[in-house]
Amino acid sequence: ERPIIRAVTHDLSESKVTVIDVPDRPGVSAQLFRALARAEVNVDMIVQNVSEEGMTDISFTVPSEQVELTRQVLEGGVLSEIGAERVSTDGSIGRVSVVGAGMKSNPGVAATMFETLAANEINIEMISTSAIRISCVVDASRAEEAVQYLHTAFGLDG
Amino acid sequence: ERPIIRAVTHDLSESKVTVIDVPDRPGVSAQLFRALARAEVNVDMIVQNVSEEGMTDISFTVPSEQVELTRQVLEGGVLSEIGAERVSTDGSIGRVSVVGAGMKSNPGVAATMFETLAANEINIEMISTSAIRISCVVDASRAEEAVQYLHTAFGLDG
Ligand SMILES: C[C@@H](O)[C@H](N)C(=O)O
Ligand SMILES: C[C@@H](O)[C@H](N)C(=O)O
Repeated sequence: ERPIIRAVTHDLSESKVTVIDVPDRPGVSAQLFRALARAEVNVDMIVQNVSEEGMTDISFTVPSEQVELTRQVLEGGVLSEIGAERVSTDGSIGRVSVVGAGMKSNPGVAATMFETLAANEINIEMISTSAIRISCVVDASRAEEAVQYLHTAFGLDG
Repeated sequence: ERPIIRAVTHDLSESKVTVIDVPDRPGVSAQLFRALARAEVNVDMIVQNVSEEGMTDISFTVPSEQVELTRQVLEGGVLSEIGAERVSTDGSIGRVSVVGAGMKSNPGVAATMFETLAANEINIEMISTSAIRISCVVDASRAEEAVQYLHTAFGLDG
C-alpha cells in the first residue's frame, strides 16, 4: 500500500512544557493533568517516553499565552504533590507535521521527513506520531522553512 | 465545545523498542529510521521526548514478529553509527487509545483517562496524543481490562 501524503503543516502558536523527573508510578499523570484541566489549560500534544531508574519526563504543549498560568499551576503545589523535580518551558518551538494515510506500513515516510530536516541541520526536539500524522517539534525559527523543504521532499510543491 | 468520545481501542500486536541515550543532534533520527525502513520494519508509534545533557531516548513500536529483525538491524551497526548506548525491547505491552474529537480544547478528557488507569493501578509507560486520539502504552496483561474501565468512565458501556 503506497502512502498518501496530503499536507505538511506547522504550528507556531504553542509552547513546550516539560515536567522533569517525575516518579513513574500510577497516579502521577492523573494528578498532573487534572490540575491543568481544572485551571482550564488547553493541553494539546502530550509526550511521555519510558522511564529509567523509576523516573521519566512528561512534556506537553500549550498555547503560548497559557505558559505563565501553567507554570503557576505546577509550581503552586502540583510538582511537589507528584514528587517531580522541576518544570522547564520553551516558548521558541514550532510543530511541523506530515499528514497523510497509510504511513504505518511505510516506514520510509518518517525516514524521509527526518532526513529532510537533518539535511538542513534542523534538530528534532520531540517526535509524536499517529497513523495519519508524523509531528516533530523543532526550533520556532526553522519551522516555516522546514515546511518548504518537506513540501519539496514529498512532491507537494506543484 | 464538548468533546466527543467515539471509542476506546487496544492493540496487543506490537512490541516496544527503545534506543537509549542517543545524541540529540540532526541526523540521528534520519539514520535510525532509514535503516529500519530499508529492512522493511513496520514502525508504528514513534515517541521522542526532549533531551537532557544532549542525550535522549527514542522509542517506537513494531509488530511483535519484527522485534528480532529490529534488534539485528540496530545492533548490526546503526547503534554505533549514531552513537547510541544500547537498545531495549519489551514484548509485553498493550496500547490503549481513547478516540474522539474536540479533545484539544478539553484537557479533562486526558485527565479522566489517566485517572481511570491510576484508580486501577495501571501504570502508564508511554503517552502520545493527537487531536483525535490519546494513546497510552501499558502492560499487556492490563490492556483489555483498561478498555473496560475506560468504556465505563466515558459512558460507552450502554
Ligand atoms: C509517568 C506517569 O505517566 C505514570 N507512569 C502514571 O501512570 O501516571
Ligand atoms: C534525537 C534525534 O531526534 C535528533 N535530535 C535528530 O534530529 O535526529
